[in-house]
Amino acid sequence: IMSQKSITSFFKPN
Amino acid sequence: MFEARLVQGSLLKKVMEAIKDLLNEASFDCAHSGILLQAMDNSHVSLVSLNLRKEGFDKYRCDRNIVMGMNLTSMSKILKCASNDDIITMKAQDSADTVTFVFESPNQEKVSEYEMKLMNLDQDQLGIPETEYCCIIKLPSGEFARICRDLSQFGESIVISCTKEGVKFSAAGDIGTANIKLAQTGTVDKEEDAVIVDMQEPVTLTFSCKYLNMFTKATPLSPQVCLSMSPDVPLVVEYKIGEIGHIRYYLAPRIGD
Repeated sequence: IMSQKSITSFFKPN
Repeated sequence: MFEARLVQGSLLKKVMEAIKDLLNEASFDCAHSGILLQAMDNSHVSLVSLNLRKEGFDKYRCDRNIVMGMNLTSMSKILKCASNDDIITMKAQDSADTVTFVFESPNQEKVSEYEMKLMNLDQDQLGIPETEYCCIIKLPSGEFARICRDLSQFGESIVISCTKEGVKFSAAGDIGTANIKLAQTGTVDKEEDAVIVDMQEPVTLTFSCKYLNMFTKATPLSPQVCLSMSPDVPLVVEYKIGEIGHIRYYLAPRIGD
């Protein structure tokens, strides 16, 4: 079973 | 005053097709240097980054930076009213709450004007760190679209595995498994037909089929697509937009529990 990470766990708000 | 005129208006129509399924709304940041758009999809799984340089436009004027929040469903409806060979101009007054699209037929005999209300969008801009990618793969965009479509029949994920021999796309599901290997091409007649792998370290990552398929809506923009991968960071799928700029999609990998 795979889970999907959010893009916000890699890129943070400026 | 903001005004951007594009003789090759079909590019703007194609850009809209490339983002409208992923994003409901987005802010167009218009500045002296050009237009930037950055937005996450509703599920915050992927990020779209669009860059249109002012040099790519036939006329470009931006006296003050303006942020135009647009409903992309509405913008798409309007751009569908433009013919493929129309010249498209986007314009807005400083601090206006509307944007105007002007479509001119090539012989100037028909001029259409559409005014659209702008939205106030409170969207966070994300910082995208400079990354040295382990694998950079260039391949024909139509081939990539075909692979994503074909593998979608097998499962919800596509595994992309890059080695010095080439790149392998695979999927597995209830009906069985699928593997597609692309070897690096030797000499090709047309540069756009080439498969080029620039690999520092082999990388294998798993991605959502659904999102990859949505990114391939950008296929009409460019004959080539560039995939950049490193372990445990988002994939970058990049399409050039003629001489004017590019669209990049960032997709977080799927990970095993």
